[in-house]
Amino acid sequence: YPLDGAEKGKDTSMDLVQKYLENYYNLPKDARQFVRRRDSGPVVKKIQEMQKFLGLEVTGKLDSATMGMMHKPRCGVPDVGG
Amino acid sequence: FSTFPGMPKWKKTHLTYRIVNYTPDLPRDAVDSAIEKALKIWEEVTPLTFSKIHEGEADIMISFAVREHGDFSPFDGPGQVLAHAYPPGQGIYGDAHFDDDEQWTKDSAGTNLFLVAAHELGHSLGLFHSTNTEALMYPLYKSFTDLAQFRLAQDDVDGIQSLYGPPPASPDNPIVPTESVPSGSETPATCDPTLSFDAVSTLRGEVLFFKNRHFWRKSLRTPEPEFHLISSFWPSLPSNLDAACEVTSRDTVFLFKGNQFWAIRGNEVLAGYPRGIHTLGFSPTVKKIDAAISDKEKKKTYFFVEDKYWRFDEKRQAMEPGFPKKIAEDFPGVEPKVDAVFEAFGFFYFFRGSSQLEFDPNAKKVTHTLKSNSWFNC
Repeated sequence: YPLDGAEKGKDTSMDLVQKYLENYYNLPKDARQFVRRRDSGPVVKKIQEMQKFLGLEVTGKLDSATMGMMHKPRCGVPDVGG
Repeated sequence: FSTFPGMPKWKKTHLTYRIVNYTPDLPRDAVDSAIEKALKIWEEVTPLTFSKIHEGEADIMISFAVREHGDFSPFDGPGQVLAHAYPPGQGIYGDAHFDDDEQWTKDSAGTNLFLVAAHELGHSLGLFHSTNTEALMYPLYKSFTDLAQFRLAQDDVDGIQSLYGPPPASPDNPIVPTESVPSGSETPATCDPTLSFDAVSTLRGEVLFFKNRHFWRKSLRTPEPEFHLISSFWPSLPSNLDAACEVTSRDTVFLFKGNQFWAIRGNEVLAGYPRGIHTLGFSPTVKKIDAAISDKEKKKTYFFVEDKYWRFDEKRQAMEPGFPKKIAEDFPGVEPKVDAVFEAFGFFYFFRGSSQLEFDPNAKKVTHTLKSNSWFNC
């Protein structure tokens, strides 16, 4: 059966979230299993950290404003960490 | 604003830059003027000046590249990452790379090169990203910026001037004195023969010499020590410490000031501190610690207070009975008081004023007398 389109979309956005938090917010690279479960502790904390840094409402959730921010063009230097 | 950990910055005010290659999106002179304009906005608020060179290694090497381009941070095609840059330093440090999969423009139709260059050169000069959405150093690209009216936000100016200070006085912009700097924060001279230390400790194989608001960081790999503000690594730590020691088995350095102590691991201040020193078992009469050292073989930590010393058993996490004892009793030649102490090559190095005593703990005798700053390659 062909994959359900929406499901596939969700997958790529989770990849984007994973990459974004790894690249800019020090999410450990081995946190993959956490990202799959959106509400897991480490990921929620990182999302909140990102939302706070970027001036978004801190919800810990991947709401549309947050997802929109992650699609915006930006500088490649991380926002936190060394 | 924030700066990179350790506050790396250029040690000179005149910097060179080189545009290694050019994007096909714009005429060469448009690229030249965009970079020139981007440097100028930082020049106007600092003592820094820039000059362009056309070959060889410049402080700031500017280049356009796509995907993987040799620095393990590949670009990602059109959109998303536009550019990146490295903090001040040798080699790749200080350099700025621009993603040539973007459509670089002189106006705001595509990605404006001046705007992105001004941001990346902020990194090249030592600024990290800012959470201030109005700042140039905010990490996201703002395509709606009015380029004709562009100017640095106060946050950007505060940031860059925290690294380099304001521009030199000139008739049309006399420097207005800022509020007086609290005493004790003058920058101590590394090779001053009268130099003394507040505290000295090892940290993962390096040695940290604390003095007022600063510390020297001495690695065996480099003859010259680095010199930093304590707050640039550990913002919540106080200045003018009393003592410091590393407990290697816990990868932790403990720092003491007055009746409190803090714990750090690398550049992280551990949660749950400061704590009172009396939780370690000192008698209430002890108001502060003069010096501390932890012996990793014996798993004992020695605390020097006035003319006495205490010994703490790291295994039992308790002060040992029978203390305090006179320093003279077990460390002959070191009494009456010490400022700081650390261990290297099997010797304890005690500091008192501008003198340093090398003490052999096995022979229980002073083997050398040195200047306090003998480690600084003066």
